[in-house]
Amino acid sequence: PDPCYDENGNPRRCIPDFVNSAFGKDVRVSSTCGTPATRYCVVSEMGEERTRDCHTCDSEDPKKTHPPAYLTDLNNPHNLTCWQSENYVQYPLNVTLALSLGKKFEVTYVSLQFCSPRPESIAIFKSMDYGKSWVPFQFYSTQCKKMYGRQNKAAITKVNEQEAICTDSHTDMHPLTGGLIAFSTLDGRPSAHDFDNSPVLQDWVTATDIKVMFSRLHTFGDENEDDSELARDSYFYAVSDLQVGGRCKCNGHASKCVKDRDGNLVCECKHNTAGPECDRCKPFHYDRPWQRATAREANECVACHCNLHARRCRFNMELFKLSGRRSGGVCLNCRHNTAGRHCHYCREGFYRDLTKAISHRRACKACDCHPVGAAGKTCNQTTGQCPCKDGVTGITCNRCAKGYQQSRSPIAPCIKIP
Amino acid sequence: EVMPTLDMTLFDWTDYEDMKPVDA
Repeated sequence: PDPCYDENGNPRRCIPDFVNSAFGKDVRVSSTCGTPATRYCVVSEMGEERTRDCHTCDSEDPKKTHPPAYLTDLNNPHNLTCWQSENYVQYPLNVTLALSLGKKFEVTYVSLQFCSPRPESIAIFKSMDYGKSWVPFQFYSTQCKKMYGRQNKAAITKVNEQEAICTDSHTDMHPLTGGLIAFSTLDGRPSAHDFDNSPVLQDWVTATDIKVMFSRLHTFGDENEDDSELARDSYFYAVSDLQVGGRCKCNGHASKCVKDRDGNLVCECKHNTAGPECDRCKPFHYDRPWQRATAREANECVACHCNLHARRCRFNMELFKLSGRRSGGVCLNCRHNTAGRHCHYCREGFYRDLTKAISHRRACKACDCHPVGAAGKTCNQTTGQCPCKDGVTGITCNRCAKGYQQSRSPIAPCIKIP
Repeated sequence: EVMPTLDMTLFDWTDYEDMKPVDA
């Protein structure tokens, strides 16, 4: 059964499955170790004692490489694969991870699992226009004001619920490996419980791209001491898993996303909708304005009522309001000699053949009013009777009435018999 | 009784040339 329709075939809201939209995707990173091969050291602590265990990062050696692909591969806890940056890319330099989701997603969370200690400062950004512009999504820092110019743990209200906040949570250096950062996009946002009716939050969670910026490394403060080289080789960013949890954004009109002919990810739109996010009505389905589907109402797009006489129509909001928000479609270019908003009557010079349904292509017949006998070219819409001059009779006004005879005057074609 | 249809050729179009149908 199609989740976009109930058992009676009525439309209902449908949403794609919740997925990790980062899985298997390429991540563009600004720094990766191993080219050329370099030493790096892993710090571990045994009580008060700190030891460094050094290895080699070598992009040429499959056993010693740490490429960006490891960020979004299968995250097997028994065989962790970690992407790793070059050593000691310290503030004011930063390291970025950029991920294109391929289309608009409604992002629920962004999470990072670290192989290195968690950074001291991280910024998460989102783009809604495929990377042309970026807006802050969330900041983590032990010094929010200094690093990002934001107050630590600012209160989230209805006024600022679509803004990034900064927190010093999840910035502790410990654990030295396996630390997690998980940003929940709706957490603490006042309108989250009424997401269906909050365009602000619907916009807030929408993203085509995610960028993570590691702004500052945590250190033990020994990077400038005597053995600074060994210390600096111990400081780098390493991540085993980058996840972006969310749903393909289809505005409640599709239950899945598929690849189109060009290989782009698009919603498989239902409810007579169209567009990559089912964000408009498909052609000729403009009788009601496009709306996002909600739990209560599917808000399907409805075809215009043109009685099979038009292929195009447009939406008129004024007519829609006047109809009690039921119908606002106006048919364009009515054919078969029909006219009107719904091509529901015959155009001037034609009358309705009541033996045929209005949807019949010959439902309108020509009046065929006599050029001399008729006083005009327009006939009665239902009977076809043309307006006859005095003394003229017949449906098309082509004969003289009883007691009249034809004259030689085109002005008074029938005159009374004396 | 069926009345004959108007015979266009019987009309005197002299003063109404501009009203005259093409086939009259």
